[in-house]
Amino acid sequence: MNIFRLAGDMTHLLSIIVLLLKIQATKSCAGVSLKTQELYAVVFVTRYLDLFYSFISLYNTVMKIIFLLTAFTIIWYMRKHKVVCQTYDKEQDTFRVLFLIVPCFVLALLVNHEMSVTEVLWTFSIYLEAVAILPQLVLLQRTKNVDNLTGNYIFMLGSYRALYLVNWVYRYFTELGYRQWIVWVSGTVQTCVYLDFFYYYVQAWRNNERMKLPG
Amino acid sequence: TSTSEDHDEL
Repeated sequence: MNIFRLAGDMTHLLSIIVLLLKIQATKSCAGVSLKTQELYAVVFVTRYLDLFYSFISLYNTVMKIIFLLTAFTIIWYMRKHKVVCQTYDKEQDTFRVLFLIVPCFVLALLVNHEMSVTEVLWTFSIYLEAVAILPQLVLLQRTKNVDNLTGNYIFMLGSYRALYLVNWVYRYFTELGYRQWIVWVSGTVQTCVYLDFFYYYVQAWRNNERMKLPG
Repeated sequence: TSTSEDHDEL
């Protein structure tokens, strides 16, 4: 464990807490894409199957359980909570997620470390996470309402993987023979997907104004 | 190459 990876995990956890607080405090999920939340639930389920058969550390296990529980809590709020589910703009959140899931799964079958069920699913989760934010970014473009908390959520979600990029560079230089091409390439793509959002987020922050996305 | 038990990251 190094400081970059710990910072990345804490940023990831914080982003999820911010989203949960937004939904709980405002009793609204306006501007939040349910599809992205469901894709993340799929990412966590397919990535954390090793919870059942391998113990890495208490930290690792606790964080995985927290990520799984919070992901399903958010989905529950957006689907079942009587007040919150009315604020979900279903007709705007129409990204065809199958166009993300199928290619990622096929790619995981073709490019992986080991042709086993858990390894293919783990690889699938790495590829899927790189594109899971797309429905959320598309929704923002459509609804134009980037409320502060949702903007902070997306910013931190993008930042966590950028911190992981630094962690991978650090591990490459400090751990002999450390290689993770699949994760490195996928994590780089994932961070690049956020660059456009980062640009407008930082611009709004510098001009101290509400974030607005171009037409 | 890293195999499954190497997945020490979240």
